[in-house]
Amino acid sequence: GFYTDNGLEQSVMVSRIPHRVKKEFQQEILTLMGLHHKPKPRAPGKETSAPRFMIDLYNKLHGSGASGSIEDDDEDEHPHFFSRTLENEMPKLNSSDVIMSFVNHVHKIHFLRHERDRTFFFDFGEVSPQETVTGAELRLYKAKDRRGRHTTYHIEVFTIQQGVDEQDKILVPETNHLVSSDFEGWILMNVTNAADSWTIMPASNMGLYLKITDMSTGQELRPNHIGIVGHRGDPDKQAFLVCFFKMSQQLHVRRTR
Amino acid sequence: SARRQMDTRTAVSHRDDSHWTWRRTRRYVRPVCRRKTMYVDFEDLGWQSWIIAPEGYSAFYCDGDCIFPLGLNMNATNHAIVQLLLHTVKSQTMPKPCCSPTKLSAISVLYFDDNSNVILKKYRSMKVKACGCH
Repeated sequence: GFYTDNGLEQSVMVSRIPHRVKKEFQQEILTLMGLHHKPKPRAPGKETSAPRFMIDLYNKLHGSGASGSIEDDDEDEHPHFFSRTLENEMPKLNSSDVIMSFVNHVHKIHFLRHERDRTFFFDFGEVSPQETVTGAELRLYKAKDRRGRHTTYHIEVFTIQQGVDEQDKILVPETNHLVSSDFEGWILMNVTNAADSWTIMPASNMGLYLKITDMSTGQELRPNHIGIVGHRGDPDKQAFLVCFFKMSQQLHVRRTR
Repeated sequence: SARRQMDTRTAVSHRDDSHWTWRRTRRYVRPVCRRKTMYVDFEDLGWQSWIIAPEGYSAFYCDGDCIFPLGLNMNATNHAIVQLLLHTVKSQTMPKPCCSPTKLSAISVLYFDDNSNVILKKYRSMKVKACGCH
């Protein structure tokens, strides 16, 4: 995995590194990346919505996505971590050090399983408490309303919190949004407060609850009734969460080991 | 100065600064301090299962001697002149100026974590942009 000059303006693979040393170097690079071990994602599909969003973002930040364009990551020229070119698209980019997309793991939470398309659980277990949330968006994909009615829907997102009894769960309003029935595309719900509290207190993370009301009738509807793609829908249109973090200065300092 | 003149006489060919200088004495002389290529290939490391992009990156490294005249060397600091002067006077005890990075840049890495979440993180000071004598 390491190539150096051979003195004749050619790159040759460094093959004489003993296996044990090579392993140690790999561990050094992992530690440099702030990882304790090589991540082992379970069957990660790059075609699902969260990775696709991140790959698109990466490609936009690095031109066409060619590996050579990484050269442009000049710290002096770009004092902020991410390029200004996407500032209009995502204002939080400029103040972020890390961007993370979270997959909905609602199936792992026993009390949320039965409401899969209107409940969400994003695992913040890997997030360091020293990271500060600068913004978080729940992204829901809405297809056109197949019922053909012209109305407006009120989409509300609640955080699920522990009640007095262990069995009790309470819903605390987080954000809400009005959307027209003929709208088609991604709906962005600001869930910064929830992400912030999950980062500081991971144990408080009990998920999010989605409530949809037809503004003309007052009737509560299921997400799929208004075209919001659920877990049985297209993988590239599944709901996910994008979170923007700013790292504390301490995390940039390499610790002596 | 006398030493430099002697060196000029003995030098047969300098293909360029990037190569080892071949002298009549048939001794290899280390080139002056400069940036050289060091490519880290994530795919070769077997990390493609979790690193989405890039496939690897040019980390570069600094190699070569910091010798008089320092003008030949890239980005020599003022202190490097003092250090080299001291080395000339007391070569046994005083080290030469060090050929090391003077400018570093970041790389951004896109990768999966254990929960299949995707992280885009920019790592500062990961690649050498320029080398110099310190």
